Amino acid sequence: FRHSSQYRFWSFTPEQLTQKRIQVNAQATSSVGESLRNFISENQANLAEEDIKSIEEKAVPVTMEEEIKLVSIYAKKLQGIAQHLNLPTEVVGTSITFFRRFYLENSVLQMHPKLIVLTTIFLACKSENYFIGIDSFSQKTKRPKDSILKYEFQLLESLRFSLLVHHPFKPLHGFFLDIQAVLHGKVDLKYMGQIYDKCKKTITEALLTDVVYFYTPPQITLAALLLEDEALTTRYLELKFHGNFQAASDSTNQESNEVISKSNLTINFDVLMNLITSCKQQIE
Amino acid sequence: EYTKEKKVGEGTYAVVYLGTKQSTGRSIAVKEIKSSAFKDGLDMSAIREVKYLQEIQHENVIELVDIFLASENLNLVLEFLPSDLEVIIKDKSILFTPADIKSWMLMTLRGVHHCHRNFILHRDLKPNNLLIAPDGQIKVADFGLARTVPSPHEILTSNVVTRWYRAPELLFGAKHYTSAIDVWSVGVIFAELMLRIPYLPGKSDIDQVEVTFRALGTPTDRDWPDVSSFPAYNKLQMYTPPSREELRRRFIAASENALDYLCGMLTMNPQKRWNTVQCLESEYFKEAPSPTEPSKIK
Amino acid sequence: DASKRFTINDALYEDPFIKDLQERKEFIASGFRVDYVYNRVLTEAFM
Repeated sequence: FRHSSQYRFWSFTPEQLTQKRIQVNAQATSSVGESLRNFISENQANLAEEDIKSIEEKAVPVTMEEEIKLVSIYAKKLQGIAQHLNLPTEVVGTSITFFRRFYLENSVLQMHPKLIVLTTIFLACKSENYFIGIDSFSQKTKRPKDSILKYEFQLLESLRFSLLVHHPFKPLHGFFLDIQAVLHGKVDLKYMGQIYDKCKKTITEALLTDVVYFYTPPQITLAALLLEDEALTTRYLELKFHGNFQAASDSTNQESNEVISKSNLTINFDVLMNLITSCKQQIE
Repeated sequence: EYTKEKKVGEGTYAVVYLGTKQSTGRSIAVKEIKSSAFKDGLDMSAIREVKYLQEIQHENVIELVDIFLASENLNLVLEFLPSDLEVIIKDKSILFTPADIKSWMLMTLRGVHHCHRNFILHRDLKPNNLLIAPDGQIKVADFGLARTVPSPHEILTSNVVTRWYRAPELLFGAKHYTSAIDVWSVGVIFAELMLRIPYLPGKSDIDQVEVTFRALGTPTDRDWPDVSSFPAYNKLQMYTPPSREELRRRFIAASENALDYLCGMLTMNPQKRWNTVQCLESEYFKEAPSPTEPSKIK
Repeated sequence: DASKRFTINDALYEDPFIKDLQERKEFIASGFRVDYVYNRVLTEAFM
């Protein structure tokens, strides 16, 4: 994961992320301000006094906080469109991820979110081998082709050409299996299936938040599991990472203990629990 | 920062130039993606190259030095690699030894193994996609057909891999194949390095089936469970697999371990075919001659 | 650290979805392997 572009380009501390957004907003604000001044000076002659006054009163750039709200609203809309197009969960996830990353490099003042939503979904489909030709995509979304294609390069560049996204969905499948091994005989399969489905939904919602920049995909998965069933998840993590499993009493326990003892884990249980608990709180 | 000094190639979706990275004087290759070539916007091959080369940093995989947009064209800056294995195989004036072949195989497998452990299928391994760096290192290149290992239910196209290097499951139209298809390609390349002529040169997709099974035997449900369930299986000519003796005669220079290694990679049943770890850990790489030091390969 | 932080124990896994695929002819003939699927999702979980 540390070699991935997701870790190298798109992982931040909360402070770094805020700094980045302030910088993007400041840059856009100053360029908007400058183009406004140019507009007024170039059109001095045929602009009435009150026009200039209303421009100065109303054409006020949005703040960084307002940007975050606007991007979140459109990310939700994007999720709705992608789900309406019946795209697979991972493609929806990648669309959301691309869209939110775009607005870490661009301000809504430069590119209104509604202009980039479909391009983001279109590129995500291509990138995830779920190719939809532009003709049928433009037909399904009732938007002209070139309005979708014209921003593709800019989107790709803003993504810093990093298209491979690791989502918390595959780790969910992995933990679904490993929980069965570590808690062998102690978990009801049907119940696990319900947990699995609920976690998938929680994870898709989590992709709309900043946890994707602060935590790794498996940590987000464990936070989603913690949200769905705190007792089960804590039990699993204790057995897996705390090494305080009971003495082997019956055969199944013996097997599961083998599973645990063989995996020479170097993860500190307390650090991990604190980390996924804070991730859970942020998702909530 | 980058110059484009000489045009060295042109494909359907890209033009390749030789150039220099100004700040370091390093020779580079610039792959300029034609933006107009693909009516659906950015070309899928370009997206794949960008997507996978961004994630892979390995001595035996071509390095993506940089990417930039210029006048509406996407430019991939790649490390400059002056030659490839196809040139070596074809140029009969170049003599090489079993130790050289072993070295090329080792480097190729390391590169392919690194892709597979990152769950990336290359899907177009062939001699001219195995480029050779000035220091002799082999570099796996051209990720225009690559993709991540699919989710279990996903359906994949079988129309991948250049015909002569295409695994039998692809010839049968398989939709749920695995990284085993890349290992088959490496096996055919190994055979070609030993023979110095193409090993399974089918003249068409149909002929490729014929050529493959005539050389290696037609698979049956016994050695490849459910192979007969492929729709294309019915009209097949039945050939018996070559005996060990026939293989020895075909690959005179090959040791017993080399033959085991070849047969491991060219195992018909993809479930049983060796994976890259089994290849790398095979006796072939442990026995003499040891692989030539890459920089010493003439 | 290249060591994997898990061991594949498919005897302990109940995964009806994957088990079903494993029985289907087109999957078996294509080279589909359950251990490859488990290795993939467990690697992503423990990366």
